[in-house]
Amino acid sequence: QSKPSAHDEL
Amino acid sequence: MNIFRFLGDMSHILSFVILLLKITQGKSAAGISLRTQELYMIVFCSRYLDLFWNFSSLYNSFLKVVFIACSSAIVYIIRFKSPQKDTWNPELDNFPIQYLIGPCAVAGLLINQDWTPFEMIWAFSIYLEAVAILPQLFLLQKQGEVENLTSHYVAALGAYRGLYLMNWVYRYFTEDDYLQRIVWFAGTVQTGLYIDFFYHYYQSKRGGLSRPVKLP
Repeated sequence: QSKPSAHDEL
Repeated sequence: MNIFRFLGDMSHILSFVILLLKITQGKSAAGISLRTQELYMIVFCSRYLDLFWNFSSLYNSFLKVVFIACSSAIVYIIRFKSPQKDTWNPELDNFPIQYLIGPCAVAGLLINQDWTPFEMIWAFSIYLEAVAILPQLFLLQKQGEVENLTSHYVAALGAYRGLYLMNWVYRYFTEDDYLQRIVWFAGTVQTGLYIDFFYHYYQSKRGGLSRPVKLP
């Protein structure tokens, strides 16, 4: 489970 | 994903389509700031370094590639391809972008999310994107009148981040522990820079006639 990156937006 | 963010991305894609059509079909980059296009290329190449390790969705990864490819293609065409390169006027489009890149780099170093090299670069790209439109707005100011397609390009570009602001509001109220002060601040500044343009754009388009956008 990869850490949900804070950068999920473009 | 929410409707605001989706519409924001579509508006961003539309801005690329309009600009690419204008410089390839119109065979001219007159009125387009190469400086701004170079800044956008820096923004996307630095922000999307995480293409290689942060796979949050196919949608994201696909658009990251599209944005890097389009912004690079635009810079290439205006800088190197004939006849467009002859329509770029370095005397007019001479905004000192080092005064934008420098402070954004310092800000990225000092104010970021995680103190890792990538986070510093990511914050730099967010700050730089906020001010990247300045050379373009200065160029339009100098010319006084804005060519029709260019006005739609700038409007789509301004709408994209404006829709992102709505997306952040939506996420703030619907997701718990959603906190992105860096993009909230930069996105507000970025959209704020367009307010004056939007006013003149609306005035010129209001009559339904496509009267040219006049900037004072």
